[in-house]
Amino acid sequence: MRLIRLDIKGFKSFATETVIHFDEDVIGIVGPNGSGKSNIVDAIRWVLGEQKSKELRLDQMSNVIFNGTNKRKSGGLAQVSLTFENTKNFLPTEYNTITISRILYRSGESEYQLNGVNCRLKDITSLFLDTGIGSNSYAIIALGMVEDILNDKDNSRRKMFEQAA
Amino acid sequence: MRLIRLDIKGFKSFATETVIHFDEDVIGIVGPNGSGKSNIVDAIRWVLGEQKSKELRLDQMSNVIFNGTNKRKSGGLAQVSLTFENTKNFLPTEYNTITISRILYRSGESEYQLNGVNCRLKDITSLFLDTGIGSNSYAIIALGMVEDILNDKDNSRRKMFEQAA
Amino acid sequence: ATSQFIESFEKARLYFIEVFRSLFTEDDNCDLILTQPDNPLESSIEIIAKPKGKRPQTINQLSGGEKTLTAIALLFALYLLKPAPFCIFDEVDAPLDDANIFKFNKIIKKFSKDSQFIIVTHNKLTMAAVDTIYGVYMAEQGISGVSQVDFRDFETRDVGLQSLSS
Amino acid sequence: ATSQFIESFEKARLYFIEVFRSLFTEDDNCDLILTQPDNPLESSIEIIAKPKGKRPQTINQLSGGEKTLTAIALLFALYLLKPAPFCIFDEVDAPLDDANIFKFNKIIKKFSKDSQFIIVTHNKLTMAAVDTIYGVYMAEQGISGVSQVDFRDFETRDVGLQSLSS
Ligand SMILES: Nc1ncnc2c1ncn2[C@@H]1O[C@H](COP(=O)(O)OP(=O)(O)OP(=O)(O)O)[C@@H](O)[C@H]1O
Ligand SMILES: Nc1ncnc2c1ncn2[C@@H]1O[C@H](COP(=O)(O)OP(=O)(O)OP(=O)(O)O)[C@@H](O)[C@H]1O
Ligand SMILES: [Mg+2]
Ligand SMILES: [Mg+2]
Repeated sequence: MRLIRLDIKGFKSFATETVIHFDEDVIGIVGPNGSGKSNIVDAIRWVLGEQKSKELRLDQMSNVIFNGTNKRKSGGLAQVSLTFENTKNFLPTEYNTITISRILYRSGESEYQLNGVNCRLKDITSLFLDTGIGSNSYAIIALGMVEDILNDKDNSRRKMFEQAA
Repeated sequence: MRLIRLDIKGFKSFATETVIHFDEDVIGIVGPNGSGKSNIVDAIRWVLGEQKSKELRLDQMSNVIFNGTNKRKSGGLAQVSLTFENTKNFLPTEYNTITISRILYRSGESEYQLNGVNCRLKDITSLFLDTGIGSNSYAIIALGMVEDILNDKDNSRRKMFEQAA
Repeated sequence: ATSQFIESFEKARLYFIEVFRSLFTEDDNCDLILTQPDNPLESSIEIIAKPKGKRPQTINQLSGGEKTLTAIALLFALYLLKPAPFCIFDEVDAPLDDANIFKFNKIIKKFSKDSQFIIVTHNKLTMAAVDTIYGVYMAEQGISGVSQVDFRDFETRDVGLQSLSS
Repeated sequence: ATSQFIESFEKARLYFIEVFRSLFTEDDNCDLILTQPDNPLESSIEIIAKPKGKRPQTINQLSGGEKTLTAIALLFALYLLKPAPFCIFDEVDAPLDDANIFKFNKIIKKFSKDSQFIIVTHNKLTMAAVDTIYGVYMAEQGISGVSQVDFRDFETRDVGLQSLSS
């Protein structure tokens, strides 16, 4: 499986539509403090189905929607789409290219889509079951996971190991 | 008060006598991972009277003595001396130059010295009372203190504030 | 279930030792052990580091950078156990010195033949090691924008890097 | 005791706002509040950050580097309340971008007229900002040594810096 592109709109500080292409093997993300780098990482976790707002550094999931500045009012929805090639039939589906999308409306309603077709969160997460990806997989190696290994709080080393085993 | 020099011998990875002079206002300490930079910070805390082995990253205080390598046997004692000018009569004593020393023997015995004269730990800590220094004063701003402020565990912000107030 | 667990654990342990030695040196050693070997399904996991010449120590006795490097070795061991198609690192290189940053980026280069890596960083050496860079910035107050940086013209690379992270 | 506490708290709060603005910008704001103003001797302390243009947020909603910079501002506020003759920073600059590292070192320069600062760092910009450098190394396996670096010949400084941290 190979990532192709990430589309972010209305998610956290990304009020306006933003696209990131993943044409290379090793992609660097740089920028000043507070510019939005970790928000991009959060967007990827979120579209893969992360349900714990704490893992996304939020008090509640609705805080994922752009909350406005004094020059621009807050957004009505947050939407993230992740598109990838299903190389080597990595995922158990006949599609070659897959786009998963997640939308959260200010009203609290959620939508999930697989190649443009509405589906349930369950359909997205079951697609990734057992692939080493999934919103709390060790594939997302944020600084926090290094700390989890070091302090081993709540037997976190064991849990990480069980996910990989 | 102005620091003059730090003498370390047998303390953690500093098996051999080491001197650091503090002739300047802003002193940088650099070097590879594991070379001993944080050990120097620990040495300063220790000679100022730090009693909590956890604060010095140790399971027990005796681990502060150089514990040997396969080419050099472990040390018999750890000794640190900190010398400073008592400018503006910062400390309530008539001396102009003060050297505080702390020694821990493998046997578990401890010695404290003030300008070469044996004294009790109490004499050293009472000297620094109310000066903003002391082994757990906010004057030692290790990375850990930034984390304490951020997570506010056990009301740490309040405790830091009370020390400074 | 128990025998499968033990088998995976043993595999992860060997990967861990292998990656640890490439991040530290061939003379450095380490170990991964179950604190309760007779209760494998519940046991917690202990990490032992034996840097060359020093006595064995638990991971908590290492320096800040050595701890991070050891944890990275374990993460890569889990990755080798079940390779994910992509991995994301968010500023894990912050506590590493230059030599260790080179090793970190070298091991990413090696695994990038099989998986994609997304590396968030402030470090210039890491920026020089990746294949492409996306610069993130605050376009107007409070709104993020992204711009891909093209390093095909290598002469401008360092200049570009200078201005990129501030 | 209560009135003295409130008085010190108010002083610290003003220092905090002042330092915060010099580390961020003059348009950024912050606040320090007692969560239980009617129970000052027991109350915990809340930190609010209002970066320009954005809504007020608790410190936990800021980015990694913004959090560190805000915590540094609070530490300096406590320092101004009761100036210590020396302060030690152990790699606090790790999560900061280049622009914030300049500000961090600039504020240290300013306070270094009154106190000495000992700065442990891996960062080249910080190394360039200090008055003198002690290089720490492993002399033989497991044994630390220290060597003072002399930058009086400025041409060799950058070269020296390159080799220093690895
Ligand atoms: N819902 C939201 N609406 C608008 N802005 C938000 C929202 N959630 C978070 N932000 C802003 O996003 C910014 C943080 O971005 P992020 O954590 O991605 O920074 P970063 O680039 O990773 O910085 P650092 O280098 O310090 O880690 C914060 O300033 C925060 O105020
Ligand atoms: N009692 C002891 N005897 C010998 N060596 C010790 C002792 N205590 C600690 N050490 C060694 O000192 C080294 C750590 O030094 P220190 O924490 O000062 O590193 P550092 O320079 O701060 O590195 P980093 O940049 O990674 O933070 C460790 O490798 C540890 O094994
Ligand atoms: Mg971040
Ligand atoms: Mg250290």
